[in-house]
Amino acid sequence: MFEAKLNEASVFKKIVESVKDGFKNCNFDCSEEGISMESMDDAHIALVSMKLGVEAFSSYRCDRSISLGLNIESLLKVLRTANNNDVLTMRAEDDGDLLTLVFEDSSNPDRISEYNLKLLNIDQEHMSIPEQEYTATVTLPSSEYQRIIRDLTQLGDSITIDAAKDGVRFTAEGDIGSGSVSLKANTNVGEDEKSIDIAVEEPVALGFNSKYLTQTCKAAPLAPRVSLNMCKRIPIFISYKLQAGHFSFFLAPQISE
Amino acid sequence: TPIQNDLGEFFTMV
Repeated sequence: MFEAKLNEASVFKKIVESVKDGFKNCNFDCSEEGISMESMDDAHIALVSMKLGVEAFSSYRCDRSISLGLNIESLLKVLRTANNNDVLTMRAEDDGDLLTLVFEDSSNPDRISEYNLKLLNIDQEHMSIPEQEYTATVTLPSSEYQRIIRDLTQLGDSITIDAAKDGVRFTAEGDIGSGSVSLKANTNVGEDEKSIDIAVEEPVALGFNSKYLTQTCKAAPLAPRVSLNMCKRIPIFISYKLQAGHFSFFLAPQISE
Repeated sequence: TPIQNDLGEFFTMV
């Protein structure tokens, strides 16, 4: 028996909204440590990795580790029926083929809605993610990251992130012209959430497909800060720290022919 | 034009 209760359905809804564009079917692996999910897009360009620890839930029970194979679009149909502050209970039997989602309206205790989603058998590649030292780490407000990617995507299909000791620069170039946004490292005293933190051992510049970068900034509502970890010639590791877990992307860089 | 890499090159399948 698996049963997990989230005080705010919106947490799970935001997670699923963040993966809807690149990932069709995903396994949500439930264990006594919490729920985790790892999925690679069909083109093998981006990998999403998510963990919601037991502390994220107001109650949590998982007698036996199970994988809940879910179609993201179907799951979203159900999650979108909920109010953001509804209490969400997810339940599955050990050998069942359904995930039950129950929403309780915190402002109207007389209303309870219940949905059953058919589980899928997803043949998924599990990737081992190596421990990696990154030579450049930029941590910035996730809303700022989202804005930069949104603005520059209009200029070109490819965005370069250039991290140096004194700042980070995002550049796009396309048919209509080019654009760039530079951020200098700063620390807003008393406003840690707004600071731009830059730790660069070695300057690094990597180019990415802007369509994929756009996907990685959809998670901005999940956390106030995002960190971009880079090293030459390997995937960028983009991570949002959640209250009890993380939501991260690995995205392969572009290489020149 | 730049070519996007394949993540499979970086992560090993398990």
